[in-house]
Amino acid sequence: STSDEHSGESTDDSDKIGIYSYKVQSTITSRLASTMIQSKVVNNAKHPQHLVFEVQIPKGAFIDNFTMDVNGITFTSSIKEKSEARRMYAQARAKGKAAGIVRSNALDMENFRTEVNVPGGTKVQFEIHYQEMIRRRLSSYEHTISLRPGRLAKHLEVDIRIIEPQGLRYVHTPNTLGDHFDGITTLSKGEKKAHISFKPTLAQQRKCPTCSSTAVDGNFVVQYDVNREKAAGELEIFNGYFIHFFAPENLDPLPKNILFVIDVSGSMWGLKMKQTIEAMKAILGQLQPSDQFSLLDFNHNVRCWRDGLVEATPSQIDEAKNYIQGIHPNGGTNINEALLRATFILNEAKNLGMLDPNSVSMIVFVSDGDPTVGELKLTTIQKNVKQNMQDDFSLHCLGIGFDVDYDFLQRLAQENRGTAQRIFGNQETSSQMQQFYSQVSTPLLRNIEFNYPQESVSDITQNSFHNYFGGSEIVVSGKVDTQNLQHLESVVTATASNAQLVMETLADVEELDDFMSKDKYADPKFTEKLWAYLTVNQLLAERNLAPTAALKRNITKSILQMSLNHHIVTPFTAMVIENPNGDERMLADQPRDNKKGCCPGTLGITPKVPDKTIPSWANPTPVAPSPASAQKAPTFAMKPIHTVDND
Amino acid sequence: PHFIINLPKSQKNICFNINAEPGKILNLVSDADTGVVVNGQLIGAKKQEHEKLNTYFGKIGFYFKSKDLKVEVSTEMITLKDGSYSTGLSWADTGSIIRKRLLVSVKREHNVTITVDGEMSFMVVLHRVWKNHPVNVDFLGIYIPPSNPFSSKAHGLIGQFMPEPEVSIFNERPGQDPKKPEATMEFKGHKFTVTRGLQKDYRTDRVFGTDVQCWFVHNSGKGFIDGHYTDYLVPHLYSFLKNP
Repeated sequence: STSDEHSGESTDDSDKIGIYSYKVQSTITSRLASTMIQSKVVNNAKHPQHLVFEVQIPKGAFIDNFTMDVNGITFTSSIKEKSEARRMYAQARAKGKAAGIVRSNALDMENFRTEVNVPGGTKVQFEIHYQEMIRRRLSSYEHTISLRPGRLAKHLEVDIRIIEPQGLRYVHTPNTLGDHFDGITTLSKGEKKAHISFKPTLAQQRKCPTCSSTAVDGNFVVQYDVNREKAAGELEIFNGYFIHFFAPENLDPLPKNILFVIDVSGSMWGLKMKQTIEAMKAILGQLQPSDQFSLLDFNHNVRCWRDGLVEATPSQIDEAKNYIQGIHPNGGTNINEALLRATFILNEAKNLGMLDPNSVSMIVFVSDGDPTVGELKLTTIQKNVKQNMQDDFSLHCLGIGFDVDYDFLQRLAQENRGTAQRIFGNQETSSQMQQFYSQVSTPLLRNIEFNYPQESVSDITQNSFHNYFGGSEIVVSGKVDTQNLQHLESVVTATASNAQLVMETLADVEELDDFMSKDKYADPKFTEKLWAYLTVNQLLAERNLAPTAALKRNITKSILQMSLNHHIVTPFTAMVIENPNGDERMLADQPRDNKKGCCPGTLGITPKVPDKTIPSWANPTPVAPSPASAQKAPTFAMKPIHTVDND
Repeated sequence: PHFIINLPKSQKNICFNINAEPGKILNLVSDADTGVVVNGQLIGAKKQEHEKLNTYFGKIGFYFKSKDLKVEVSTEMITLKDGSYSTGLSWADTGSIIRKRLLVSVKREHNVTITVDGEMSFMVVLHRVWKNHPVNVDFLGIYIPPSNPFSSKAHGLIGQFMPEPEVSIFNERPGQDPKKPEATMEFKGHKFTVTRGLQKDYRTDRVFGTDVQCWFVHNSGKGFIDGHYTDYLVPHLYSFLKNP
């Protein structure tokens, strides 16, 4: 609380809950975004009420701290192994307070939610810190901040700083919050730094001049890209770690052999099918003359538009569009048969010498549900596909809606050198599919390998990649012995559309020292954190595919150790939030994405639900409701129902 | 651009300058038998000095017909073209592009070496100038070793001297500038005056260059090169020189 919080314009509603301030501060240091969201709230009513702090954080972001101050008592957080965290929580459960990370149905976002039941006149300050590695997609880095204060805030502020040693090519702040906020965002951009500020006044926040509700409800988005001079990428070394950012340009795309495998079972009926057809027509239109393609659609049966791959001539593309337009979804889902047929077509084409040795072969699989016909066991399907996919083919999976087992699709893709993405079954399905396709439609390099002097570096993250797609970026990191080294050299080898490439880069280990020391906002641990996040994500993916329980246990152990060392919430850790005495504790852990953990409302319906005092996931054994919690307590952020996955 | 023709057997260097208009493409080597073409496109300085606009090589094109490969070296990029595909490195890179036994090797901000089947090589040197210089622009230099196995039919402003010609220089005498003596050169039946002077070789020292003693042929190499320099203008970066 600050003194000025007690004066000035009131932002209270009839429930007498007021937000004094809502601040978001974000600093991006070389793709590492550290974000703090702080909210100061007061219960101005005479009776106890629930205060809910709910923020959306990007999927894949790591929460690294949460604090809560209730009338001068500060709850701080620590990361513990999950069972240890649960044991602590069971020992000292907080009264009338709860915290957790819950699944949301927003694209690429999940919710962190805290509920506190506080007496009248109580002030609460919530502060969450999370970090994420911003990935380059479609030639741009996008930093999204979910801005949903729920009501008017006396002080509302978003402050973003970007520090990119490579130099900023451009910075955009598209007005995604609506016309209401035109011209309010300020942006100042230098060669390597940018500052973005969004500070709407109370009047500007109001939906209308006499409204008491806020118009601030949406995502605040910053897009930027960095300068790229060297094909070999940028090698940044700082504090004993190196990060290699690799995103070459000036390369022609490799020709593609692409098979689209589309689920046309009954569950696709309606909007999903309509949007899929729309997307497929657009995607087919983007094929290049050098590409070869075909289409398979499946329900309980598998149909091939053509027996083999055909050249992407305008007439073939038109015929494929007509074919897809005529699809009427019905029947069951035979995933096994469909994928095996697709691999058979690619294998046949390869055996017959129809594939350009320099081309990239891929299957794009689109489904909205589990198998219901043929092989139903997911592990068997996985095994069958893996056995039949050749090493130079990749499988990309798109899961539409929440009836699909996304973990399964992710495993399928990871095991077969591809990527997976959940597509949200709503009006945006078509554009989401097209966007995903755009990311894999321009393979520029194959077999990319990053080499560093073995005697000087250690703990390198994945350094060999099947493909590099235009508009994306490969990031490799590791530890480097800066004490005994003046320069670090890397050699990247890759196959381009018409040639072998060998690219070298040399970086002075002290090159960034001066730059970093002069910037008070730059995160001096950015290299270490990026390395940790890459390593944890890589270990999570490896664990997903581990063939034996013993190996899985070992990987879990490594992830746990990394999480504890670097203070990050992973599926194997939980955040314990406790008061100074340690006699009140809350628990927040990271959900895993699986079918059961998903949201209802696949078509964008977000039903409101009654408020709960302590969510069931945070309260494993029933407790008698306290007098305070028995009251119907409004929250300042009404949100849709959530299903929680406690891993 | 200036040309230095090194004649190892007679231990002489012959130099000449050619100042054509910016945008024009000069043929440097055209060898129909080995299927090798090297052309250079001219760029102009930012403005005239002493009522003269200096021109330099801004882009060099190599075409290796037997491999159907083209290499374009500009002051910005180095690009290998194979049919409709191209792969590029920038001058900020150190790296190599390898295709069909052709190696394009880039040394960051310094030079590019093109080696064909391990037998023939070319070096292009980058000359960077201060970005805000009022007159000068970035330009390229090309070095072609005499050991390259061109055929006897090789032509072009440089190619015609690949089999070392017989040059006779005599009657050395003081010139108008005492530091620059003059002499008479006899070449292919022509007799003309040449002037002694210095020219720069930038292969080893890219900034200051190494001084090379040279006999200058005036009037755009008139008498030393076959025909007139305009005979070496070609329409495209990968055009062979047409027989007159």
